[in-house]
Amino acid sequence: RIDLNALREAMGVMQHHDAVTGTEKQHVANDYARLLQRGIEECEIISNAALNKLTNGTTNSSSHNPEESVQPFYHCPLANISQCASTENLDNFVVTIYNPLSRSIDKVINIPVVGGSYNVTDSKGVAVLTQLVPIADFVINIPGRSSNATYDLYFVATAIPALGFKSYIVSKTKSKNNDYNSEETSNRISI
Amino acid sequence: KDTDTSFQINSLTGLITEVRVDGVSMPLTQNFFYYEGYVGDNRVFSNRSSGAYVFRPYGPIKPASNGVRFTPIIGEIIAEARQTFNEYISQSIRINRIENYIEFDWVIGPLPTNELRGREIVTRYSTNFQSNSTFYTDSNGKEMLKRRINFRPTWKLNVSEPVSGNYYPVTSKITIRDEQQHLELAVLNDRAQGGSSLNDGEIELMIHRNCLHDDAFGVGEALNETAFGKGLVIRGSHYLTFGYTDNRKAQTPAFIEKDIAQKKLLDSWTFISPLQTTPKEYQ
Repeated sequence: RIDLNALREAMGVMQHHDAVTGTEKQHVANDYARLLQRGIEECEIISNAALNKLTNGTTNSSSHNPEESVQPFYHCPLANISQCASTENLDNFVVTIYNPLSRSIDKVINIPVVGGSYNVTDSKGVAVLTQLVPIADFVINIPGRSSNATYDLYFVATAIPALGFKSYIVSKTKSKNNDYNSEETSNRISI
Repeated sequence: KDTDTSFQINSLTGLITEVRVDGVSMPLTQNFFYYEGYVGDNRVFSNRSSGAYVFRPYGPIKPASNGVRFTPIIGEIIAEARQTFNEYISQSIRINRIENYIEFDWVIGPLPTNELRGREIVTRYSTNFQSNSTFYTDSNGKEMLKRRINFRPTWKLNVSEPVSGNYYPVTSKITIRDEQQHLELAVLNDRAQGGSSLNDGEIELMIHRNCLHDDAFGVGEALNETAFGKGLVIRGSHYLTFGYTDNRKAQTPAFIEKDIAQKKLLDSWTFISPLQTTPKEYQ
């Protein structure tokens, strides 16, 4: 509960009408951003703990086995400008998608990567369809964007359970050895 | 692939001309425009500058560009058209294989600051709907409220500001309907914006603005936000969908809109973990 307090308090502050409508002064806007960022970082502690329990198959602390591996779960707060330190710098990583809705959903997942060829497999080891799309120049040139990612890797996560998660393994490959290996979308024409 | 959703672009103008959602097609155009902000000394209401608290356009709406460069990208999961309208407005119109909507993913800014007046950028979706000067917004975030141009339900309105006097808050959705065709068009926004339907069959949403003069309503500074030493660049999306309001299709527009709203407002969380073992061991 302590880990939630920073974001709780930030959300309390941001009930002010200037925060709701964006009519605050510039330095106040900067302070709101600082409060939100700090709150979200503290919430990561609890989401990491919860996801470790879920992925290890335990539901309460008394049944937690200390020998079970603790896995870090990073999120990408700048994914909206196709920037993510984790996916850009790792050749092999796991994408875990948590569904907060009370019904199963399908979702198109989009991850910034440096390019090349990627294999994405589901939890049963089955390869899924992927698509590599060059990041638009007008996104790459957004001021403040600092990223080596030049492509967005797309795949479809299917049947993510209600209030549950699904994991996919992404591996960078050297050769294109199956039909589902991603490669740059070829029919790209400038008009 | 899984949904019958697509759009057409005119290769000469670079603008969208037709959209198709769940097997239903209709002509639709979309473009960006801007209003110039009024500049005054703020001593009387008629001289009030457009600013953080008030939207007071000066002169008529103007198109943001004369021509649009575009690049289509077509793949198995997503297809998109990337459009460049001018040096500060670009957009990707995108569909994917599983969703019943067309996404308009815009990148706007930095807006010019070398002129007397600020710029207030809007996007307009235009159809052939006979919407009878009526549109709907979810201004209180709970229910769709009926709006009529130049009309208030509880008093006789004398409109002195024909554009901003018809603007309403749009928290997450704005719709228009054609009662004759039994069609409804909805635009869902990813953040609260101001919007209207100033002409029949049109939806207009304001997505970025700078106002180079204070409006003297209290904030005490011009609305000219910067980041990294430049004018603010914003990125966001509109999700456009439509359909028949009668029961000729299994999914009504209300059903599709609720589905999109749930998926966007309670979006799933994506986490990345380094793979510390082999994929087989991890499985």
